[in-house]
Amino acid sequence: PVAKRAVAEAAQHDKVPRPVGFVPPPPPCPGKIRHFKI
Amino acid sequence: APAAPPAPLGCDDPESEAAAAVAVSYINGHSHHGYKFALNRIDNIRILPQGPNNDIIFLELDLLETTCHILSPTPLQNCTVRSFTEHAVEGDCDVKLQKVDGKFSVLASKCHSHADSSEDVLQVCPECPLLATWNNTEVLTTVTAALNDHNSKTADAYLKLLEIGRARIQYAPAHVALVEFAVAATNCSAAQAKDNAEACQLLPDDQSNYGFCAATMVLQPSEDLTVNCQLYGHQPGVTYSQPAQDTS
Repeated sequence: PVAKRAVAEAAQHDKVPRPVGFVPPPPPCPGKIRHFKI
Repeated sequence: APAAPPAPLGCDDPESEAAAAVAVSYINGHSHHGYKFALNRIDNIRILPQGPNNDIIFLELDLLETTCHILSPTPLQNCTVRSFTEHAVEGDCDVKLQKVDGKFSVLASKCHSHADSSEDVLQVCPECPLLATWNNTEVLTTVTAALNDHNSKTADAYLKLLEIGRARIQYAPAHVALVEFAVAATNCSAAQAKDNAEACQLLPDDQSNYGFCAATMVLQPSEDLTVNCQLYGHQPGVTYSQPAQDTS
């Protein structure tokens, strides 16, 4: 496959460096289970 | 620069929970049969702004059946959620609400309920009794025997059956039927009913007195019946409508 090198390189540069120990926030939905899941 | 759109509401945000509480109260308030349902999980929430302080909200809710019959005066927060091993029943509801000036109102709701699979229950509890269908002959026999037993022993009003709430049957180690059903007081005493039960009528709405019975009938190895009926007392504005014939 032909990869657009420029895009790939740009993507590398755009990647925001994550601080060490970064934990992504939980997805907004679905919410917590209050009793049990069947 | 235009204001950034508000961050999407999370399913556990206080506002989502407030909307879900209004939705669950509406669902229980508009249900006439079976049991009260409690919120188990907010599956999804979508908001369509309509203008200043005016949103349309779509909720997807996951509910669980409680042990309180729908005619019970017990507040929902005091109703126990049916445990997993009692063969739980889940309700999936889609609810459309409107929020105007901070106040929620339900525009529409659609729910369907389904019992947990037998395999799930037996995997956790191999000897647990499983839900049976209402037209199961052992269920009908047990309900009839239990109501007759109660009416033969009570000094109070003669009770008539309103509906079977649920029934479970265990086949091993003993053969046991466990039934729950809703009842209503009639205008007869139990003694009067002995002569002519057909003449006994449910009390009119302004005097109605509903109740609930739970019974256990050991069918094998030897028959043994225990019945417990409780009347709620008159509840103004609470009425019972016979289920349409086509509802299961």
